[in-house]
Amino acid sequence: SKITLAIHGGAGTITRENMTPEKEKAYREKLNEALQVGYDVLKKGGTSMDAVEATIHVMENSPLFNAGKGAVFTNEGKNEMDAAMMDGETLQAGAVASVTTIKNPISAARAVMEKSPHVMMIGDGAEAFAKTQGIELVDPSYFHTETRYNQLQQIIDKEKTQLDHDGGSSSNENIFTEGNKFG
Amino acid sequence: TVGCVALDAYGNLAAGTSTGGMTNKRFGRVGDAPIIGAGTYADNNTCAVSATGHGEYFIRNVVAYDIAALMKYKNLSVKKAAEEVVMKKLVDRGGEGGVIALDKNGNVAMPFNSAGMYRGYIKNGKPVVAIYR
Repeated sequence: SKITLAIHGGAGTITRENMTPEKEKAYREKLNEALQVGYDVLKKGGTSMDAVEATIHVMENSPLFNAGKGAVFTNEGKNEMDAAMMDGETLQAGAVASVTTIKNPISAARAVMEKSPHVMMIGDGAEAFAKTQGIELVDPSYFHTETRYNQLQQIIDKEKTQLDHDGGSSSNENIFTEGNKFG
Repeated sequence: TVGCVALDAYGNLAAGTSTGGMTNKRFGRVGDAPIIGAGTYADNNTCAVSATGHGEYFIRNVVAYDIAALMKYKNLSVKKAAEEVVMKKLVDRGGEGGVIALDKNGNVAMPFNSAGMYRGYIKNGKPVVAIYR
């Protein structure tokens, strides 16, 4: 069988130098778990859409990744998430953007694709639609993690420092670290 | 940003991407993840793609669809198409990040031009996970 599944958990300045053994182990374990969950779906005859959704749930539910439970914070201190899915057989697609209460945004994206005539829904509307589809909604505090909140504070502090000392330049240092890109 | 591409026993491809976006973002900024063709794309005739990186560049370069288009119109392999877009086009235009791409034959490409990318694939029951370059 050609059944195959691939995943990513974010890109950036991820090097051995800025990784502890414990952190690396945690990431490797969770990536392996996600792969296994998706592969099990495929092995049992599940569709690629089912496998993608189940795999992404594992990563959305982990605070290690910038999605779902580990989402980064906006300037206003909110967790605002986006997701999309596409079916290669039918070329149907669905997406949600700027949602704050949908536990697994990937499932909402799939619902937009399969249960509506639209491709993308945003914000409150997307959340209201998700509710009609029985998709689990949570209090926004579910997404709060101290690590991500501290990242926001550090970036806000950094900006203040730059403004105080050199308003004309901005450092690109670590800008592409997953979860450390800033707007 | 997390993503997944899969090929099932019926020969169908699918792609999905989910993200919290950019730390400290303002004004309702939206990145590439929910933009079909930029951060997510799937077509059984070419490939399934999910992207992660600096979204604005992935949107402007229509990265996910561009990989599929190179396969469709120039008959490139998934590996060559993904490399062309991520390691050449995107680098030339200053965009940092990577993609995972999978074709209908189960060939996987995972190029990235950043220092690292959390990534993995599973084929014949054997998982492979990598982080660094």
